Amino acid sequence: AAGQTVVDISDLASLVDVYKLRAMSLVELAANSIQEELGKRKSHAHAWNNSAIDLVRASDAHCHYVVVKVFTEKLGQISDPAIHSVLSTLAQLYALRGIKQNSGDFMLAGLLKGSQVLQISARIKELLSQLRPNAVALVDSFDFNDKSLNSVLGRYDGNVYENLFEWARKSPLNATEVHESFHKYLKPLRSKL
Amino acid sequence: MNPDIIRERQNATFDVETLTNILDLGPEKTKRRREIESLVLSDPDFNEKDPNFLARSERYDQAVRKSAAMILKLREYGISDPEEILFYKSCVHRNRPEPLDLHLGMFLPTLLGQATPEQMDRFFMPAWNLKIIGTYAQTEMGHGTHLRGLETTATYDPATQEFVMNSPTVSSIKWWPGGLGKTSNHAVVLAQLFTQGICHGLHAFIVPIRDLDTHEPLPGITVGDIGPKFGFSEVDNGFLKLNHVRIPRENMLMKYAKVDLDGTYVKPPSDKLMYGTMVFIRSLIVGESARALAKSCTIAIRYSVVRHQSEIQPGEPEPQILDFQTQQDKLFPLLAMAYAFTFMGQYIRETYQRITGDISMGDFSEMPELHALSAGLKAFTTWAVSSAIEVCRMACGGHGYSRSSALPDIYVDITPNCTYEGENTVMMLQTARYLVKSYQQAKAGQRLSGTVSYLGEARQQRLQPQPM
Repeated sequence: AAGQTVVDISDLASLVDVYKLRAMSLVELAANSIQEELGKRKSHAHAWNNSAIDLVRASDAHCHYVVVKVFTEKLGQISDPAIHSVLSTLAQLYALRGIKQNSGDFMLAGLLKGSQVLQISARIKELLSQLRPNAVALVDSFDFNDKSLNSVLGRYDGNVYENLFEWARKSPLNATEVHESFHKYLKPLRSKL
Repeated sequence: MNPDIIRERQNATFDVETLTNILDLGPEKTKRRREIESLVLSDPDFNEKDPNFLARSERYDQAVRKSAAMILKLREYGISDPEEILFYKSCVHRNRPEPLDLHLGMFLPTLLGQATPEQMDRFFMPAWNLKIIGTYAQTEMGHGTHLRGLETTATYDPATQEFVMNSPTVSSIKWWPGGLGKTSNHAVVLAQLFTQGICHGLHAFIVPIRDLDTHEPLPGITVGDIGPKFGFSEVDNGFLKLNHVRIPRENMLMKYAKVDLDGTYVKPPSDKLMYGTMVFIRSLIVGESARALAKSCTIAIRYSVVRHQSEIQPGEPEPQILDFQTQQDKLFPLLAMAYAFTFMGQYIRETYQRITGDISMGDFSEMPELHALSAGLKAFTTWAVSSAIEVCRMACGGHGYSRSSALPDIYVDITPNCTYEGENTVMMLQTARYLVKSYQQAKAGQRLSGTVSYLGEARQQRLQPQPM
C-alpha cells in the first residue's frame, strides 16, 4: 500500500483514516516483534518485555486515533456554522500537529510522503493565523469563574499588573517593613566583620 | 477592563455562550453549573486565606474546615446527583484535591459497586453521614500498579469467623492513600485473601482504623501522614501498618467473590470486577486532565494578549505576545488538545456509564474494552497534559513562575495523575495486551467490536489516493 495511501491533509475524515492506519501498523509491528522474540526461543514473558517499547507506542497510537476520531465525530453534532468552523480548525490543528510530531510513524507505514510533511507545516501555520482572532473567545468558552481559576495572569478583565502588585504585597514576608531576620542575623554579622 | 482583552472579544467570529453550552452538554447544564458555582462563591463559609501564603498544616486545616461545611451545605441544598456533587466540591476547593476526596470518590463508590445489600445496610448510611470516613488503601510502600505483587494478607480464621489483616513486611505498609493519614476512620484495604491454606488473590476488606468517637488509632493499627509532597498540600496521604488486626467475616466486600462461614471460597464471575472503582476514577481523570489544560490555556492565552513585548517591526510599539507566531505555535495546539480531551472526557464517561450499566445487568462482554480504553486514555491524556501545562507556564515568561499565575499549582496537582490509579507505562502495556489479543483474534478471522474494530479491517479498503 505504500505510495498509494496518501493523506488529504485538509480533509478530517482522511486524517482520521491515517491515524487508524498508523495505529494498525504499530499494533502489527508490536505483535510481529513478540513473534520474532518467540522465534528466538524466548519465553512469552521475555518476548513481551523485549517488545514493550513497541507495545507502548502501539497503545499510544491507538489512543491518539480514538481522540482524533471522537473529536471529528463531535463536529458532526454541531449545527452552529460559526462554531463548527472554529472547532473544525482546532480539530485539524490537533490532528496535523500529531502527524507532524509522529511523522516517522506515518511515513514508515506509507501513509505520508516526505513532501507532505512540509505541506503540513505550512498548513499548521495557516491554521494558527485562522485561530488568532478567536483565541480569547475560545478560552472564554470554558467559562472559568475568576475565583475558581484563581490566577492573576488569567483574570477575565485582563488587569494583570495592578493585581500582581497587590498579590505580592500580601506575602507574609511583607507583614513588617523590616524582617526579624535582619535583627537576628544580618545586623550581628555586620558587627563581626 | 483591559482594552486589549476587550478588543480581542470584539474580534471573535462565534457566540461564546453557545460554545459554552456545547461544552456543558446543553444550556440547562450551563445554567445549573452556574447556579452551583454562585452558591459556593457567594457563601462566606467558603472564604479562604490564600493557600499560597499558608504552611501545609494550615492548608490541611483550612481544607478540612471547608469540607465539613461543604457536606452540610450539600444536604441543605439537596444536591445528590454525583456530577453536581463533584462540581460543587471543585468550586469549594477551587479544583484542589481535598481530604474527603477518597471518601467521596472511592470509598462510597466502592461500597456501591462491591458491597452486598447487607453490607450496604451496615456501612453506607454511616458513611453517607460521615460517621464512617473512609479511604481506599491499595498501594504499598514497595508495590504499586502491579496488584498481584501486593503483600498485605487477609487470612480467614473459621474458628472465630474473622479475617486477620496483616502487613508482613515494611514494604507491605500501605502508602499514599489520600485521607488515610489523619482524616479517615475506615479503609477499604486491598489484601491477598488466604482461606483453607490457599491464596485466592487480591480482595477488598473494610477495615476500621480509628475509634469512631475519639478518632484514636485502634489496637494493631499504625497510621499517619507520609509528609509533604509535590503538590496535594491539602491532602493527608497516609501510611497504614496492620499488625494481625481481626475484622469480622462480613467486612470482606462480597458482592461478587465470597468466603463462606467454613472458609469455602466462591469465585467472582470476572477477576476484573475488583478494579471497577479504579476504572471509574481513570475515566474521570481524562476529563479532569482536560479541565486542567483548559485552565492553563485560559491563563496563558489571556495573559498573552495583555502582555506586550519586544518588536515585530523595528520602531513600532511592542506587540501583544500572542501576535508572535512562536507563541501561537506554543499555545494553539494545546488549546486544540484541551478541546479534544474535553470531548474525549465526555465520551469515556458516557462509555463507562453504558458499560457499567451492562455489567450490572450481567453482561460482561464489553468490560475488557472498557478496562483497556480507560487505562490507555488515562495515560495518554495525563502525559500530554503534564507536558502541556509546563509549556503554558513557560509561555507566560517570568510571571508564569509566580504562584499567583496558578500554573505551578495546576501542574503539581495534575502530574500525580501520571502515576496514581496505575503508572502510565503499565497502563499503556495493559492497553497493548488488549490490542495484541484483538489483533490476533482478527487475524484468526474473528469479528471485533468497539474501538479496536479497525484491526479487523482490510488495510487497502479504506484509504484511497487523494489529490494533493
